[in-house]
Amino acid sequence: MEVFEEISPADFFYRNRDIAGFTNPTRAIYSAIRELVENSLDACDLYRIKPEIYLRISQISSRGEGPEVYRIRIRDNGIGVPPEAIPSAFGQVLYGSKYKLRQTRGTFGLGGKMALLYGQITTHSEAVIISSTGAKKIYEYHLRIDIQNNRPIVLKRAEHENADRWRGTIIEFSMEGDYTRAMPKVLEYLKQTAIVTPYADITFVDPRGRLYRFSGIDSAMPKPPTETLYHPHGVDVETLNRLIKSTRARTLEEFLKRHFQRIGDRTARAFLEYAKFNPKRDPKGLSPEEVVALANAMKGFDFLPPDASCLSPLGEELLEAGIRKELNPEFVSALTRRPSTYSGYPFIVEVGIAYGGGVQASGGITLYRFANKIPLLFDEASDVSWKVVNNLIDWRRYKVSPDMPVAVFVHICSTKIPYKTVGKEFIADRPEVEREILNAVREVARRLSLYLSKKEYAERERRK
Amino acid sequence: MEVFEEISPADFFYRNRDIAGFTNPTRAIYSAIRELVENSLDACDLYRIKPEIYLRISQISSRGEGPEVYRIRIRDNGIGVPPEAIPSAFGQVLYGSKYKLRQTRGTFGLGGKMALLYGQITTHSEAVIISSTGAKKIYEYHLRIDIQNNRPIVLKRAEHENADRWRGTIIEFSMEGDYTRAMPKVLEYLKQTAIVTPYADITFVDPRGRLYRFSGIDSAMPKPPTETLYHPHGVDVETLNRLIKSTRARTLEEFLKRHFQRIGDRTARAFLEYAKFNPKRDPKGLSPEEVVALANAMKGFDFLPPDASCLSPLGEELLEAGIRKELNPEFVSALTRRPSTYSGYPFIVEVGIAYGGGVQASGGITLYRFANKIPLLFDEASDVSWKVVNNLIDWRRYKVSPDMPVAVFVHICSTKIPYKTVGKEFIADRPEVEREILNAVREVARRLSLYLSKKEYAERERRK
Ligand SMILES: Nc1ncnc2c1ncn2[C@@H]1O[C@H](COP(=O)(O)OP(=O)(O)OP(=O)(O)O)[C@@H](O)[C@H]1O
Ligand SMILES: Nc1ncnc2c1ncn2[C@@H]1O[C@H](COP(=O)(O)OP(=O)(O)OP(=O)(O)O)[C@@H](O)[C@H]1O
Ligand SMILES: [Mg+2]
Ligand SMILES: [Mg+2]
Repeated sequence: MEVFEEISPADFFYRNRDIAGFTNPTRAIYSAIRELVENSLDACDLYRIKPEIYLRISQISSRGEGPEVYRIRIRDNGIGVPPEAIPSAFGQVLYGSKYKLRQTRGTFGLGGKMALLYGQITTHSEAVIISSTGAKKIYEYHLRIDIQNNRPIVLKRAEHENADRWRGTIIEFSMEGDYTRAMPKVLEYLKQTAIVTPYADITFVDPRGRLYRFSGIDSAMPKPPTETLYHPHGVDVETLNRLIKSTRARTLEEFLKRHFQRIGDRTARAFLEYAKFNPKRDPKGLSPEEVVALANAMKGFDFLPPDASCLSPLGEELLEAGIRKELNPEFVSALTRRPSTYSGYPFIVEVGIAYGGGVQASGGITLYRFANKIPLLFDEASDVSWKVVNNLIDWRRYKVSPDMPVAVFVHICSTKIPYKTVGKEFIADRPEVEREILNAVREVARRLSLYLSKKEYAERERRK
Repeated sequence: MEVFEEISPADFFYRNRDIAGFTNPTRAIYSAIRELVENSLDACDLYRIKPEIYLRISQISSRGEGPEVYRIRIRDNGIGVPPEAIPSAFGQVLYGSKYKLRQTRGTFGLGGKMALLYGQITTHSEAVIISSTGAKKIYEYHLRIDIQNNRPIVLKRAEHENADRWRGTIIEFSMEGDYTRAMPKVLEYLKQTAIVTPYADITFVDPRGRLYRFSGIDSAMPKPPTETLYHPHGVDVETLNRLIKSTRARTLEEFLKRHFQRIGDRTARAFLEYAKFNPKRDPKGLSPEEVVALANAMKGFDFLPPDASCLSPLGEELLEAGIRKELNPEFVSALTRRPSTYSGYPFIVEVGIAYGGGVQASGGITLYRFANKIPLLFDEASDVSWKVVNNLIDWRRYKVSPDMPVAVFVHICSTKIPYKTVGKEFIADRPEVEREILNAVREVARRLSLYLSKKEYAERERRK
């Protein structure tokens, strides 16, 4: 006979932590660092704070055999975490502030907890969270995660006076890991982060005491992404039911205008006429069949496309500057495409191409991938950008041969990135996204081929 | 200011359903079918029941535009679900009977629910579950999932007399989908299932009324996999703490023998001496630091390797017969490797190679992948088997050129398959697993090259 049990989400991700990117001590160090850095960058970016992040990894014991144990400490000058939210933000899986329709690095309510959870199961030590939102107090929590019940255990709580009105968050915990093996990827992650967030000031001290400084440039902060409303094309019966349940709108017309983006009086009435609903009906009075009919009609009606002004792209200037600073290429060109949509979510594709100079020839195109300003460093062969760059573009048409030093950068920003994995390693090949990347890469490839033609012509002229 | 919220695991997998393999109407049909078939096969295999599965998909409406709506009905003769467990088994995410250390197709407590959830959010209709464990009653439940609270809503419950002592489960629900696009993959999935479960009798009726019958051969059922104990090398502090908390053992020596596999008196004492613990101590009396020390010592000590007798491999005979039946090749050879382990989990790699006959030349090696008797049909380029077959083996050494019709089959069975995704699409390249697959494929490649040499020699002899 089968024996049935339920497990908590913390237990699920504990048992399946490789699905969240915590496969082994080497990968765990990388994943812990990226999850913490992404949290700190979100805490700054979203509030137009120029990020100052200090990350230190120190080796605290060598057991001789088996993986090393490290102490990880990260400090940021972000918005801070309100004291009542701290225990759950860091001790409850599937809890966070990024479950909105907003372009953020965070999306699952899981990443920071996975780092602390991995630390806890390998070292049995507690996590220390110190944070202030800039008010009179600084709050200090010592936490453990009760994995089986998915809730934080507060081991200690303290309040300190905040004389300087410091605002930010400090996280400190221990974990097993293999920094030596992880190092190349960790440094690459920080370097690529500096390309797409050049205004961020990141200081990193590694277990050997080496200091790496990624100085933030003194440019204006990009405008932060904003929360947006649903677009009717992204709505299913479940979402519609939830909106109906919580709405204060008394009529269908009001309901549409209030809960969906870019629906005014005219569009609302035109749609309801198309869907054959009386605009004055109470949304809460719809029968289940009517809700299904409404959801289907929403998918079929020709609404204005999603408003992408809620997004915060890099911009061509910033992307080119970041590529120049990182690779010092002979030629670089960046392109920000016009907004597009998939399944009702707005997204923007931005690409850059670099040739020569510091770009290494690698027997093919070197691909740099970013999503919502996060560098993606693993599983590139499964990513939609890889498919475009390696299978869908004929580079010879652009005078590019495999032995030439060419790098392609792809950034996608959206209110919902179609990650295929919980570890945010690669992006699904949604047709609309694939098409956008293809058209964008074709355009910058064309610009490179123009440059190469001019260069070839100039070369021949010189030899005459 | 950030606004914090928690979401339920059902809500998490609803929002991120593409992570679970429910990306679009085409893929959703495939995923729903595979999740249901795998549940039915588990319900039979685990109890040495020769599976008889009836799967029917009927089209229930054409909305003209947008995806079709189908009614899906599956019936098996498996062990059935006890009535008190039915609502949660089909209406609560992260609930199931496969959270044990046992080789099963199911592992996450999620798959069946994802199919029903997808049906619910696209059609707003209820799921019907009818099941009996062979006792006097048959139980019928009409369910919905309360996604935000992750709990089943029982809309209707009925009991019927079970005069024939029928035992099994029937699931019926509606979902949006694109069967036409999904069909090739669905049929391929059923065909490959027939290769590795040839004793299963599967009847499938598609929306056009076409009937596909995969007749089960009349062979003995393989011995079912059994539940096993933890191996000390697979234990971390969290698991150890849970075992200590729930143990009835009064001494450390007793604790080890009771909760871990292959530890007898001598091993227990030798280990405790190595780890410097008094064998008579009460495990519940250990301090947190001592638990950490014990966990680390367990990882370092040279215990007997995990007992793989709990596993249920295909066997070379069955695998060869399945390949023959499916591909009718000119040459076929199968190999079941000796058990191996990764992170304390036992696993067995089995491979097959087929050449000529019905095997199509495809410009490379055609790769068939299986894990715990599940066919894996997506993302092959990310899979460890793909890496081995395409990057780590020099086929020319075995007289195989890319234009030849060669197929390689890889099956891995284990108490824990290292899937990289919740959708069970591909397997991580754990070094121990990669090494086993590499050695296995080399062996069958060697056998093929022998055959090809003999054939070449015979050819030349004939021409003389
Ligand atoms: N350094 C920080 N400063 C401010 N808030 C933070 C910080 N780190 C975490 N948080 C808060 O804690 C929440 C949970 O973080 P966590 O990393 O677990 O999930 P997430 O970032 O929301 O999503 P993801 O799993 O995709 O990372 C965040 O949503 C954020 O509100
Ligand atoms: N056809 C069936 N016959 C008997 N029991 C079933 C059947 N389908 C589901 N179950 C029971 O319901 C539980 C939940 O199934 P579900 O598919 O959601 O998760 P799982 O199979 O345990 O794991 P996975 O998510 O990997 O499929 C199973 O563990 C099993 O006990
Ligand atoms: Mg995060
Ligand atoms: Mg299942």
